[in-house]
Amino acid sequence: FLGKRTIDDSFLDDLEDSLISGDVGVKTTLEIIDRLRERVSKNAFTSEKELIEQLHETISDSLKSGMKGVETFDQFMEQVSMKKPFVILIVGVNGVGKTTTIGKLASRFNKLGKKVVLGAADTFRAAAADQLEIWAKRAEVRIVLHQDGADPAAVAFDTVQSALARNEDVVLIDTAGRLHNKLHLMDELNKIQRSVEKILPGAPHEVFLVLDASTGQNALVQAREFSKVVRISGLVLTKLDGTAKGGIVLGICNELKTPVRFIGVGEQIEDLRPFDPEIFVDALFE
Amino acid sequence: DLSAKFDSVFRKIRGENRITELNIADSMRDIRRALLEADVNIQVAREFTEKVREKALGADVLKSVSPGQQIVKHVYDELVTLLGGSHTGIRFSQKLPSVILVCGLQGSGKTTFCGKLANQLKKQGKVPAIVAADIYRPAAIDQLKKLGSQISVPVLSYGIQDAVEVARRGVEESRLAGRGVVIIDTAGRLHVDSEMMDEVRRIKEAVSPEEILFVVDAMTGQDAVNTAKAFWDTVSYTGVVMTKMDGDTRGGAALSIRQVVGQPIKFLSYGEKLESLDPFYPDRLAQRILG
Ligand SMILES: Nc1nc2c(ncn2[C@@H]2O[C@H](COP(=O)(O)OP(=O)(O)OP(=O)(O)O)[C@@H](O)[C@H]2O)c(=O)[nH]1
Ligand SMILES: Nc1nc2c(ncn2[C@@H]2O[C@H](COP(=O)(O)OP(=O)(O)OP(=O)(O)O)[C@@H](O)[C@H]2O)c(=O)[nH]1
Ligand SMILES: [Mg+2]
Ligand SMILES: [Mg+2]
Repeated sequence: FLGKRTIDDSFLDDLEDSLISGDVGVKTTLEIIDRLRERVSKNAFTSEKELIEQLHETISDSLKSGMKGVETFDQFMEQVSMKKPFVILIVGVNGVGKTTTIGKLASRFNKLGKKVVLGAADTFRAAAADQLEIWAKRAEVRIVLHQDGADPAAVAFDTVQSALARNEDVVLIDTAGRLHNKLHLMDELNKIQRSVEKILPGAPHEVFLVLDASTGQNALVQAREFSKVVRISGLVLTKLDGTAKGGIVLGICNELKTPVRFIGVGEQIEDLRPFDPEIFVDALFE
Repeated sequence: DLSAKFDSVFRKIRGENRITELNIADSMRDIRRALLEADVNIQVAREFTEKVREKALGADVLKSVSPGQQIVKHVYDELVTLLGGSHTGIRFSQKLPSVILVCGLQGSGKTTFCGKLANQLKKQGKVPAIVAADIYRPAAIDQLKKLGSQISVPVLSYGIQDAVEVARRGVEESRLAGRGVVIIDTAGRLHVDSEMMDEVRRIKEAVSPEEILFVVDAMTGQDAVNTAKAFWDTVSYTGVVMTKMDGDTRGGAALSIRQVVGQPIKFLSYGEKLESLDPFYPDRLAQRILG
């Protein structure tokens, strides 16, 4: 034969299984597999190896497409340098790693010479402000705190206002974890965004939705619902140091075109990496 | 919804004289898909659907006026059976204090659950104390102390960098103070972190808990089986707690964990407040998983 080798059904079945096991979800997995079956029937591939290589490329291209040209960390920092202060709002459901991610981001920006201030706008959960305060010390950045039970929108407003007054470079605003089906909490989040906008038109410049890599199909619902109340501009995928693959981002990127900006790979301050689609897709198929 | 889908499939099948393997294949695929969309583990969904297939070829379905509904009833019944019979409560020991060890992955809701459990036990007349054995997370001890003060339950902490020793001292201090129950909060940990998994095993060995609860976030996907198995291999927990059930996630992880590890789901946490803790009702979760 001329190097042609038929790709059998069981190969595609195994591929389907590994995508579903990686939390890619049924709908997105079937879209990928059906498209592959069609191409296989047209003899588009000369070998299984070639099919896998092209599949990798297709998936990482779709993950890159949401990045709108801001692909590397340096390109992201160029964006950050264009606004003063550059305001990032951090949102997501309970326990996903928002506060820890802010500590890591703060440290990274600080090490690049940026003046950073944190806004402790989680005024609800027990010791949330204490937790963020410890991260501020570790990252060597300033923090704005109000008393427990204060209006989170006011904390956000004050943080941005003080950053303007002090000519600081980056504002990171922490918010309380909240489930997207709690409408009053979604309203509160919208109010926080609006109060930041009020003191600085155009802000927040980035709103990161933090997702736990071990989350299942509910992540897509989270992304949809949070996008309705705040301008989600990026995702942070945490706890990728576990065995979960975080395949949920494929469906989110397809549907909402939201890029993954960073990944969390541990609990220490340095355990944050810019998102690399190729490395991510390799891990998905391991 | 599944029932309506199956009814339309069976209306077509009616024309043929019996339900065969072939013509229920689509329905079985629909069931498996519904389970996967509910985050049930892929292998568990496969095995579960296989069980339902056998029942689907049974006489009651064939003779039924609405075979679709019959099949869904089988799916539902099978789910309820698998999820586990009646509510299983906390195991208490004869000699005091009874020790409850709480463990799980990062952010699953352990610390909050310790507060909820202490709240419930206090109302039941047990005299609980909580031991703050998460010595790593920033302000973890503060968090627990604040929760404890909300319900007037003592939170014991020691400024030492050894979680096993903290747990041991906490149990000993509680015993001397005549406490009825000690709840030990531990740090979130990954099942692939061998040092931390060894730590929780050593805590167990040091305090011999009657009850070890594995706390799981209800929105966990396919990875639930990996973590549930690994924690099972390390500490053979006696019960499972599903948290954040006030969200809209389908909760299929519960079925996967029940199937693969077999330990009972003892509590469902339904919110951030310390009052929001319910015993587990398998029929309600079955409805939810089916969507
Ligand atoms: N292994 C691992 N753990 C992480 C990662 N990111 C955060 N965590 C841990 O996850 C737990 C929750 O992190 P938090 O930062 O408190 O999460 P949060 O979203 O702010 O939580 P709430 O404010 O309560 O909603 C902590 O134990 C963190 O150390 C990560 O990338 N890897
Ligand atoms: N909506 C909701 N939130 C919950 C529930 N249980 C816990 N939470 C929230 O989930 C987040 C994490 O809870 P924690 O108790 O800090 O979780 P943990 O397992 O102790 O976290 P680590 O110690 O970092 O591993 C907090 O924001 C809690 O308020 C629940 O049943 N419903
Ligand atoms: Mg937080
Ligand atoms: Mg905790």
